[in-house]
Amino acid sequence: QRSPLNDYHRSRGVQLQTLHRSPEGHVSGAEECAIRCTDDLRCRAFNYNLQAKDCQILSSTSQMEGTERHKHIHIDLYEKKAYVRECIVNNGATYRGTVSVTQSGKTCQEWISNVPHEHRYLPIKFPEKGLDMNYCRNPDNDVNGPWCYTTDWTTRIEACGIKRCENDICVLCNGEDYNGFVDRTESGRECQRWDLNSPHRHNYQPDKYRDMNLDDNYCRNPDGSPQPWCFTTDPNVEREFCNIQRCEGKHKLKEVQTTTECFKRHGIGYRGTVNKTTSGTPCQPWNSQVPHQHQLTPENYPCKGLEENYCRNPDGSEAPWCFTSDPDVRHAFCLQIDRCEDDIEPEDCYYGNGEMYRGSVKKTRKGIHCQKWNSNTPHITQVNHKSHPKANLVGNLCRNPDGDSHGPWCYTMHPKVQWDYCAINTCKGAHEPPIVDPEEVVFDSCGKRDDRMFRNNMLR
Amino acid sequence: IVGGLPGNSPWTISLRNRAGKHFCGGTLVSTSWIISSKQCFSSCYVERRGYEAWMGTIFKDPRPNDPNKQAIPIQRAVCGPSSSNLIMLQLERPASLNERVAVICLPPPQYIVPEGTGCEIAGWGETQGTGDDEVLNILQMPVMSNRQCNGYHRGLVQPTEICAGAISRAAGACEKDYGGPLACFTNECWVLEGVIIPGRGCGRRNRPGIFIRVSMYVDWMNKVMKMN
Repeated sequence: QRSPLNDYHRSRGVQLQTLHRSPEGHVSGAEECAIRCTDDLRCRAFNYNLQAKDCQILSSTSQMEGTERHKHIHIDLYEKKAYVRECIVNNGATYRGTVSVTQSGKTCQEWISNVPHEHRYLPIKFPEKGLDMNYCRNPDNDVNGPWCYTTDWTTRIEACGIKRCENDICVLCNGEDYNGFVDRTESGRECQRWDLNSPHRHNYQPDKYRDMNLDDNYCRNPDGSPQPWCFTTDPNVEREFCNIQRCEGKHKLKEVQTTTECFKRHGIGYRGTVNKTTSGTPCQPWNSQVPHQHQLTPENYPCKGLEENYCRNPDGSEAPWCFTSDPDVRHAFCLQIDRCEDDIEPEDCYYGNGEMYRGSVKKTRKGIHCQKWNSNTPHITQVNHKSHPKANLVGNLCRNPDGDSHGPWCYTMHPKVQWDYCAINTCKGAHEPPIVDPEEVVFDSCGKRDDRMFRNNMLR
Repeated sequence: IVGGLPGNSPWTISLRNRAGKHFCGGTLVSTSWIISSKQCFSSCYVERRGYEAWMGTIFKDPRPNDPNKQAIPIQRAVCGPSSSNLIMLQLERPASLNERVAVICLPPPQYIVPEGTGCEIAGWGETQGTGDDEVLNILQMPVMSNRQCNGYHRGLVQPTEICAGAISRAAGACEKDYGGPLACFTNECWVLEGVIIPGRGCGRRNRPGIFIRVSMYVDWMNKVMKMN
């Protein structure tokens, strides 16, 4: 049940523009376009318009000169994997990469040429072998992988030493960062594309997990498993691990800052010694299988800090957690550990609610630059010179034109953060806000519920 | 909820991670906005692609074809003023209000709930063997003044916090209830007076629950809803 798209590398929102444009044709879907391309020896890639369902066959890939990649929200570019991969599968007979130097550093001879070495592998005779330029190829299925005739008169043929995909990029820790090209499981089954739900339905849609590099049908580890895995194209085998070489030396987490007193983001770098859950239940040691059996052992996860029974986040959960010593509660978060404060240092202070603040701070508490009050980019302002002419809305300075009780604020230059409070604290001696008399409370269309409905349901 | 009973709280929502698992509670304050605890989320401004708010059902794991369940993706998060520990979550589309899904009232700014007011907390969190873990549980608890509460918590309760709970029995919020509501019945309406935040232990005797006092931040909440 493999998809014809399995042979293609997808680039979302990209259109490849080439010098020689082929006409577009209407298809039923990307898979039909892939079948057309696979059947056409000259086809190396295709642009697929998701909205119009148009298919444009291309004889170039984005690695070739004379092509340009452009952003296009409705078009995905699919390129034959053989042209994108920098490593080989099996003996590399399908390799179509651009390495043109042998393993000892000799430049390859062009396949079209018979100088300095005369040979029989001319592109015209073997159009299916991909004998382009002077790139390393394996037209005779040599066990040593792709090779070429060299430009050295004394060396006729030499292998190029291109690595097999499973040895090209090694796995650090449990492979959550792995972004290599292996697309087969340890038993040799082909992987299912992450962007498809057939033959296996699953939750790991690439759109949902943008930070996980769920590209095509490559082995990945989006769920903190002991090693990269994939769903298989075999309907009877849902998922399997992939056999990829582990890196030598000390395993260290990439781009994770360790903390001990508090935790940042999901707490993957938390290395403190809190060893109880939020409710106060002691944690189970990570190297123990009692009372809960699990695979998250220090041996399986060498760089996750699984020492003693400390709260940790080895699997990308929302926060540090642990297996608990309570047989009835398998695991629980340690949310009593504070999140590290990520506000920048305040640069000034204000009195009252800061309505009279006339200072020069122009950054939010997270360090984002303020947008000018008289600009409508990136955010259209509702509070501006016109609505609050007396509020001294100068340039992009932090102000409090609407009397916000939490202090000066500004619209921000970050497209996804409309506004935020500024990097300013209250000055010492600022007074507390007054309390409100309970008699003034009036509500209308909220906070109503029908308790009879629940009682009737429960009785039934 | 430790010591609670199964019940109905149509504004209490369940926050689900990308695997569809409940991890925290929240409260529907308008058809498009939820308030919850910042401690439940990794950061203030990143997109929460794949995270959802579930509502309209009392079951922790409703059947996939449950006609009453509404599962709405979370589109955006906005963190509350510094040290508020609050986060507002905008839904990708408005919730449909019905007898199972309702919006709770917000208190007036700076409003102090009178001592003894009848309130309740709700959530799908741990019951620690005191109830049914598979349904929404509710616990009734009266408001306690900060002065009295400070006596039990050695002066650690801030004016931006509100206390509630009986001291004689072991009952209160627990793991995975965080972010959910402390709702109080005032003028014939249920009003969101507090947000459940992580504390040490669940429902301990002589330790009234401490919640974020919503009235201190209601102006910010209204501004977020109005501006976005």
